[in-house]
Amino acid sequence: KPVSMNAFELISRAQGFSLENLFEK
Amino acid sequence: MGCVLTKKSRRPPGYEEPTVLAAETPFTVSEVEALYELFKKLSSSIIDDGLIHKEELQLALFRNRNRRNLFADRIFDLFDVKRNGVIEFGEFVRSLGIFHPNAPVEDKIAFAFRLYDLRQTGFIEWDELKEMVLALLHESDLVLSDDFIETIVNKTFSDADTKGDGKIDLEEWKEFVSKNPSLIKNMTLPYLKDITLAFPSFVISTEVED
Repeated sequence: KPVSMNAFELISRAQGFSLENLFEK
Repeated sequence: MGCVLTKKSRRPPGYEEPTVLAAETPFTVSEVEALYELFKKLSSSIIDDGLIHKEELQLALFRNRNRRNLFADRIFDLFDVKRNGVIEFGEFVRSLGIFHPNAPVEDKIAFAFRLYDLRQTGFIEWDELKEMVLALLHESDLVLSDDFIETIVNKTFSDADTKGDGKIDLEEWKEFVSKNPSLIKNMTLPYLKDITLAFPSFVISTEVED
C-alpha cells in the first residue's frame, strides 16, 4: 500500500508543535 | 533623598523600546506594547525577573513546567538568540515577528528549517525527522509501528532530498515547501494580528503614537 503521508505535514499540523497556546488566557 | 521609581527603571534587562522593535518587525508600536503585556505575564509566571526561562515557556505552551517537549526546547533555543539561557523582550518580539501574517515567507521557511534542524548541522537529517515524528506521536498518545514511521520518513526523504545525499539542505527545503506550502502553515499565527485586542490594557498606558 503506497504511503502518501508527508512527515513534515504531520509535524506541522501537530498541536504540540504550535505556539498558539502562548496566547491562551 | 527620595527614591523615585520611574517607569523606565522598572524595565527588565533586555528591554527594547517599542518604536525600535516596531521598525524592525511587522508589528506596529501598539502591537509591540501589547506584546509587552504578554511578555510580562509569561516572564513572571515562575521567576518574576522580566525574562522568559525555559520552564516558563513550557508552562505557557503545555500548562506544565516539567513536561519536556522537543518543540518547546527548539523554540526556546531559537528565540534565545543571545544563547544566555533566557528570552529577553527584544528577542521575544523579533522572533514572534516571523510568525506574523505579514512577515516574509522566506523568513518563515528559514525559521522552520532551523526549527527542524535539531542538531544545528545545517541539514535536516533522516534521524532528526524520525525523532520529530516520534515526538509528535508521543505528544498525541498515538502508537504507530516503527516500520510504518520509517516508511513515512523514507517517503518524505525520497520527495524532499532531491540531491539524494541522505540529508535535506536549505535549498531542498525551500523547493519542497514551494511544492507543499501547507508545511509552513504553523509558522503563521493569525492571532498576532489581533494582539492589541487580546491585551488592551496597554491602551491606557501607551506612551507612543503609532
